[in-house]
Amino acid sequence: QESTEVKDEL
Amino acid sequence: MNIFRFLGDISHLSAIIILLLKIWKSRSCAGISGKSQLLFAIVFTTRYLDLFTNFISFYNTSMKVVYVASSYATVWMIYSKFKATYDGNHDTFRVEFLIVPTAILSFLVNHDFTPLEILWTFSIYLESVAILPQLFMVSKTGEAETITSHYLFALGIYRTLYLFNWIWRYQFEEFFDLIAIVAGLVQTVLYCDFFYLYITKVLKGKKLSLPA
Repeated sequence: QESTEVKDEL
Repeated sequence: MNIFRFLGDISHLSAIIILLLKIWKSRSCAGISGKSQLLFAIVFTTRYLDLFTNFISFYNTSMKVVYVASSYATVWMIYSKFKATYDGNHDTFRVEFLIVPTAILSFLVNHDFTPLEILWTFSIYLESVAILPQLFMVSKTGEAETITSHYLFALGIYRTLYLFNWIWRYQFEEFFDLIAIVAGLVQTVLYCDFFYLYITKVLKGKKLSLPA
């Protein structure tokens, strides 16, 4: 899935 | 979190610390592109706006704070504290040619047309080309101090490690972010020339010198 979920990467 | 992302973050953090210490200890920013550091400050500012709105982990928040604080401290040292040692004549890359296209692209290609998402996308695109003024400056001066080449190596390796992190996350978490991956590939490709010189020269104890 594309990453519109919370961004956990720096 | 996986080993590649962790090592990538450590590599990124050490690059930032190496540069801070180099400028602070030598009280000089000779050979350092202020424009690239300005772009990095913009990258961190536009990427970490969610710093206060959503808490991921102590690690995530503290690293973001360190990145933002150190990038502003570096810009301040270059343009204020040690501006007498800033080599403006060789730091001539036209950053508007980086900011405008990446800003337009972030409006056209993004995951979600919301302010936070567009700013995050802009920061991803900008980060992929933010090192160009610095690489341009090294090619113009024809050489770089050894400590500067260690800084560049650590900075280049960080996103290379993130590429492995994305392979790992695709494999084991079925997570992928095409925007970050493509921008990360571009960013890593831009370092290839430098990586070659670093490995063939600096690691052999020679000074990094680019064919001017």
